[in-house]
Amino acid sequence: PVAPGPGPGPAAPAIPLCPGRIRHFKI
Amino acid sequence: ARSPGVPVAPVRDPDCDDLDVEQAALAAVQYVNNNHKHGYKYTLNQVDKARVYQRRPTGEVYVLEIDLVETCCHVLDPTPLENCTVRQLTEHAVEGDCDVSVLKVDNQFMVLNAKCESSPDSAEDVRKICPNCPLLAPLNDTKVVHAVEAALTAFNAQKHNNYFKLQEISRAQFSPLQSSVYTEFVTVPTDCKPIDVIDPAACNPLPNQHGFCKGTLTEKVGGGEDVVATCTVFVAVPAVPAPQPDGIESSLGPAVPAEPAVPAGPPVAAGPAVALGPLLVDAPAV
Repeated sequence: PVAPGPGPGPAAPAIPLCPGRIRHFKI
Repeated sequence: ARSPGVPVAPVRDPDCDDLDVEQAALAAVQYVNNNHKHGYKYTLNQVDKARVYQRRPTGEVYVLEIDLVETCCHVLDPTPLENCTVRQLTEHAVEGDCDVSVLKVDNQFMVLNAKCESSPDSAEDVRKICPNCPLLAPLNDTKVVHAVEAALTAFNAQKHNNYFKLQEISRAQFSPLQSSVYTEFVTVPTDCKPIDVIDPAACNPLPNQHGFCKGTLTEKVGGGEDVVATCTVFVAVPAVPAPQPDGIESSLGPAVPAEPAVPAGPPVAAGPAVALGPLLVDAPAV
């Protein structure tokens, strides 16, 4: 018998994507 | 009700590029542009931070930090923001940092408050990308004031229908060698004819008309000055009343068009009360 491997585990917490996109130029 | 001193927990931290966040940011930009009467319109460059709080009994409050960049449209210029060119860094652009709160209720965004600070890009940053580009100059510098007065005099010397008065110096740059001064300023036509102005203070500004001017004064090597002035004049023209059903009298008074300082061009923007037509008035080198 083969022991079951570790599962995928808990999902990584969502990281808010900030700052957002630059529309014109980086200041 | 909540206990005093207990902060309200945020509902969520959305992505800064979330559609609702962007709409809230755009509402804030419009609010900022509507509430400053000097200088240029700003446009959204980036959302730095976004947090959403629940509002009782209904709605959500978007608390945002946003970066704005200056456009080439003066705040009094009726050109829609979407049509305004963003000021390039080589022109020593100004940026704005704003903290804003925007309420969303029934899918409508309403700005609750906005606090902004504006600052020009650093001279070092401008130098990095353009070593010889002119840098911003103080608007009350004597050379700037002189350059604007000379440009306005040159414009008025072209004998337009009306005498134009200075309303605001909005931008000025010195060339690296200090031999020329570039200016941008706002003028307003008055009820005086250019040829018979003795005391400009006695001339009354015409309503809803502005000229947005650019002038360059160059000191000549052998003495003297060259002045070039170009103005774009926006003229308010009365809106055409909407057709009324039979038997209903319009509540509007008779349309009495004020004589425009310059002939109005074709309408390009229509508001609730007036349509505005631009006319480019170029003054060649004097």
